[in-house]
Amino acid sequence: LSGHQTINEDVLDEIEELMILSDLGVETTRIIIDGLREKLARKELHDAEIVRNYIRSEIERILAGHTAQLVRDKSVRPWIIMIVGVNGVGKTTTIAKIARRYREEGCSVLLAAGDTFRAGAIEQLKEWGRRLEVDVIAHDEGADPSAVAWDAVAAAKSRDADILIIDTAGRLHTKTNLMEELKKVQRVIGKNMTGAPHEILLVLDATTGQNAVLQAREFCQTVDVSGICLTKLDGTAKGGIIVSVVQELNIPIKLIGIGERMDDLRDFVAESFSRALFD
Amino acid sequence: NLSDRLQGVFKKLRGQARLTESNISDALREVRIALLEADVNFRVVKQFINRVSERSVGADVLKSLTPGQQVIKIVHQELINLMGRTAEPLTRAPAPPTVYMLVGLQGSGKTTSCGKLARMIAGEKRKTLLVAADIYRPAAIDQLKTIGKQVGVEVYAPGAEYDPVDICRDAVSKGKAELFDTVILDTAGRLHIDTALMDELKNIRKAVNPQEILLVADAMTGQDAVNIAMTFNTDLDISGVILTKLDGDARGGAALSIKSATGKPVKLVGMGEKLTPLEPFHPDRMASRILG
Ligand SMILES: Nc1nc2c(ncn2[C@@H]2O[C@H](COP(=O)(O)OP(=O)(O)OP(=O)(O)O)[C@@H](O)[C@H]2O)c(=O)[nH]1
Ligand SMILES: Nc1nc2c(ncn2[C@@H]2O[C@H](COP(=O)(O)OP(=O)(O)OP(=O)(O)O)[C@@H](O)[C@H]2O)c(=O)[nH]1
Ligand SMILES: [Mg+2]
Ligand SMILES: [Mg+2]
Repeated sequence: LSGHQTINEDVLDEIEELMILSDLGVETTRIIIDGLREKLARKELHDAEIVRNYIRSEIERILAGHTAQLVRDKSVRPWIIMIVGVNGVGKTTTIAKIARRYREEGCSVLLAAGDTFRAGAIEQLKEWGRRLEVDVIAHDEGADPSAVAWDAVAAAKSRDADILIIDTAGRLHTKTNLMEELKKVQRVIGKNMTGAPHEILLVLDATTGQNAVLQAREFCQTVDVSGICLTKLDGTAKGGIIVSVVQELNIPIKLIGIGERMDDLRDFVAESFSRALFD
Repeated sequence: NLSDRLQGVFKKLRGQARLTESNISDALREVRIALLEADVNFRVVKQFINRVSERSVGADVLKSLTPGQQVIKIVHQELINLMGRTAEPLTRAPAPPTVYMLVGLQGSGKTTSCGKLARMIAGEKRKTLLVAADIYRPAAIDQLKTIGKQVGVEVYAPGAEYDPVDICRDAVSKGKAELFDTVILDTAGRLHIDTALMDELKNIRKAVNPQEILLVADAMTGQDAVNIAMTFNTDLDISGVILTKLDGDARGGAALSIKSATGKPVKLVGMGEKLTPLEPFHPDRMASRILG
């Protein structure tokens, strides 16, 4: 979209293409373009630059209304965070990043190797634990994830930990038995500490297309998701799908992953995200 | 779904014997929406719709079909044509060992797919070697070693202190010396824009001359699938694609985007987390799935 090109159908086509390419989705794109046409009909937008700013601010407005920080109630100890999401999105790595953040603040952090299914999953979290110098509660591969969760809550209490972060196995939201298993993990955590888990973060991968909405729907139905972490924004995918997700599910986006190292975690900022969408 | 929507579009055109530009433009709009909702790349959709439009205008509506059904039939055929009418199998090297190199973005399912591939090939009584060339991800080597045990295949894993190019080169030498039929290289996940890591893949390719370089792509990938596939293809001249996590409900439009952008076929698909064999790619089933 060149600076002061006048607005015509070609420009609108270009705008639509940019929006779809950023994974905003057909419906969100249509709604924004319709809003745009209305403004054009009322002669409220004169050139491409103004149009671009209008769209960016629209998206920023939507996202700003669904943004929140990762916060904890310091009087609640241990503060328990559960991490969920489909396979390979970056849950385990995100746990390491969150643990690192709390370690920087001087908190005592405990991790729970709740993925008892995937090859090398327990060892992966233990390796992060070593790097972060935090303990990891783990059973053997094949153990009941709810048993690991129960023991982890008990350990966090007895060790007087500030934070407990519980890893879960990746699972496709279409697998009913695995989603039931997740529900049970949440329930068991709550049995060992009323009100826990205090935060359930759904991890979504920025390279995912429209399926992210289906994932979010199912996970929100299954457990009390309280926030989203959008990972792999260091790639070329724009992660525009997050706009539909937060609008439809009304859960806040809290964090973004921008790399594979333990310090590659940032707070979600609506302004910078919307700006980057059309870069 | 799409067929219902198209029936709706064509309801007002009862008794049309021929598809005309005007009566199919509404239909094509519905098809376009369906493809975009299925995550097919915007530009791929544009080209595809143009081609369908050319094929449709002037076409006779078969006696047994409604105009809507006729359009779907053409769309379906075009999708299958685009994705390759039949599944293309993995090829073997003229002299052993056959080297398969699996590459792709972080978390796409490479390590798991290596295990599935190893199970399939070892199951044919072909001596197989798995190679742990991911020295970066915590416990990646453990993961592959565990998988090797689960599928009964030896794993070559000198450790994270070695350079992946040397690991692969030494693995293939071992493969030759110890009469392995197939060597499967599990590489680390990486961004296509990470030039240093893409260079590493280029160097592995130079060192071992793989029979197949397979891009492992997640079926839920969105519009970015084209960027990813084109870069991997430009850098490595991939021989095919493994599409993973097809046991979910992602429509899988990435399959169409990747084939359209690179010309390289999806050869195998991953249908689960367990180490059961990869399944052959069925273009016709994929077409139906994408159309929804
Ligand atoms: N580039 C990039 N890679 C990431 C990011 N977050 C995670 N990864 C990588 O993605 C891959 C998968 O990460 P994991 O943390 O194992 O993902 P997971 O969701 O726990 O996977 P499963 O437990 O198998 O479902 C690893 O190679 C990570 O290094 C990110 O923000 N950017
Ligand atoms: N449901 C399902 N899960 C799969 C499939 N293939 C792989 N996975 C899961 O996806 C996650 C990531 O798989 P990995 O094999 O670790 O992926 P990777 O590409 O090697 O990851 P990196 O090495 O970190 O880049 C794991 O939880 C696997 O169990 C599949 O076909 N279906
Ligand atoms: Mg994990
Ligand atoms: Mg791997």
